[in-house]
Amino acid sequence: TERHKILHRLLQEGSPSDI
Amino acid sequence: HSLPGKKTTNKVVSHLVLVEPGEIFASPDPSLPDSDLHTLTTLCEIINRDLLITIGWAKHVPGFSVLSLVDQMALLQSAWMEILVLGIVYRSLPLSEELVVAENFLLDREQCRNTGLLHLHAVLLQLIRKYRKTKLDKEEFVTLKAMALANSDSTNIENVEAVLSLQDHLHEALQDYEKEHHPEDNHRTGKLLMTLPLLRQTANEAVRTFCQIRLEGKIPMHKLFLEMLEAKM
Repeated sequence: TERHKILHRLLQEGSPSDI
Repeated sequence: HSLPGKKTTNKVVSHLVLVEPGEIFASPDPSLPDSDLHTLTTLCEIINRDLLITIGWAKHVPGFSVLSLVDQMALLQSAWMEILVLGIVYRSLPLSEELVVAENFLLDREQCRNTGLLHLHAVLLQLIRKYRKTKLDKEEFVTLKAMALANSDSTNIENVEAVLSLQDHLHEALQDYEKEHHPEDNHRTGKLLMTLPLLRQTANEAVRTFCQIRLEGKIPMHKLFLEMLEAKM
């Protein structure tokens, strides 16, 4: 997951509007 | 969210229509002069934004959010370009030769030639013609998009049974929909599923094209787009 941290964060936490 | 175009009794299909993201618009940098590099920069910016939207959309695909985080990542990392390509293809159906990347950002053959996207333009047109001939409707488009996500053939799936069950669920939804709306054509579900190999082939060509653009290093690319491209390498 370190290599794919943005995808990981988007799936785990926020909705795209948070970014 | 768009409202359903026609009533369908299949709940999965009507839910997918309901959660389908709205139109996407380009926001080109006004400080940049019109040029092929500017066109590619705008294209990459739209793709990055479309990726954000796609990840948000995937969470609303029935059955996706119950998968483990690892499996959600694996499906998206495999299928994201197929999902983006299918969106461009669906938006481009009413036009003859232009690619509708965003509502206000169309690419014609000449622009594609000038930006090194001529081959990609040709393979996208083959797919567009195939769906136009089939008269793909919105319900079929949203269901195929979810199927591309579930059917990504990722080798990194932890819970294979759960992903197979998601595929079956979506397959049943498409079959239900076709029984209701195209009772005259028993083969329509099969015809639609038989477009998926060309979709994958086209998406692979798109990934190759953008990996090349990334290697050349002339176009600024956002972090999410780069991360998803790297997952394909």
